[in-house]
Amino acid sequence: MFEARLGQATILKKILDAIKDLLNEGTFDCSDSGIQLQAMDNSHVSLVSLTLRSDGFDKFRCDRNLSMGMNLGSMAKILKCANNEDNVTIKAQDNADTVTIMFESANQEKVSDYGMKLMNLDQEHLGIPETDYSCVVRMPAMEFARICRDLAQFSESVVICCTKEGVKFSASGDVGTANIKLAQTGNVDKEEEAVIIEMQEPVTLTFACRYLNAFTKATPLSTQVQLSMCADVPLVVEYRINELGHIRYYLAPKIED
Amino acid sequence: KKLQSSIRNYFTAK
Repeated sequence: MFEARLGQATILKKILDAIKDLLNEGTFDCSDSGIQLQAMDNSHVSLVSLTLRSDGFDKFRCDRNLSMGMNLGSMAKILKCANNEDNVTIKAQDNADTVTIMFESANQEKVSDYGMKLMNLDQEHLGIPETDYSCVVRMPAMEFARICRDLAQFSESVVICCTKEGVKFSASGDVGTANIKLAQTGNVDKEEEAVIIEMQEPVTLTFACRYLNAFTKATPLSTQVQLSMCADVPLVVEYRINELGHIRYYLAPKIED
Repeated sequence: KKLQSSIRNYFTAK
C-alpha cells in the first residue's frame, strides 16, 4: 500500500508545471524515504531529478518500494481539477496498474477522486557523480527567469561567466549583443533577494537558452535558485521546495565543434 | 560554432 498526502494541491501543481514541458512521462519511485523521479528530456540534453522527502508530507506510507510510471500530461489534466487549497492524496495498492489521486476541500464537503492508468516505462537511471563545483551562485529565482527570458531574444545560447566579481550572462546574435552582470550583494535585509557567489576558480560555460527557460518553469516553487558550475560538466540548476525536497535540472554544456 | 553535447556523455547508466 502506498499513500502520500499533501496539505495543498498547489505544490503538486507547481511541481508538475516545472517538469511537464521537458518530460512527457516519468517514473515516480516511491520508498519509505519519499518519492524520487529522474528522467532525461527527449533529446537527452538535460536531466530532471525530483526529490520529495517523506517527512515533508502530511501523511506518508509506503509498505513496499513502488515505481509508478505516469503520463505527465494526464496527471496535469487531473491536477487541473483540484483547487489550490485542496488536500491531495496519492494512493496505490502494491503491484497495482492504476493510481488514485484524491482531492478534498478544506471543509471536507467536496471529495473527488481520479484514477489513472500507470505505465511501464523503460527509463534508464543515470548515476550522477559527486562533483566539486568551481562556482556556486545563489540568486533570486525571478531574476534568473527574467535573465533567461531576456537573453533568449538575442541568441539560442547564453554564456555564463562567473568570477569573484560576479556572474555575467551574455548572448549575441543578429540583433546585437546583450550582457547582464550581477554583482554579489553586500548587506541584504532579505535573504531571498541576495546574490551569493562561492567561487573556487572562475568558469565560463555556454548553454542552450531553450532548456534554461524550461527550467525556470520551477520559479513558483522557490524564491531562490542555485546554479552550480564547473568546466566541461553539466550545469546544475536547483530549486528547493520548502520543507519537502528539491528539483534539480542538469544541462549538458555546448562545446567547441 | 558550438555544438550541443548530450547529458549521456557525462553521466553513466546505473
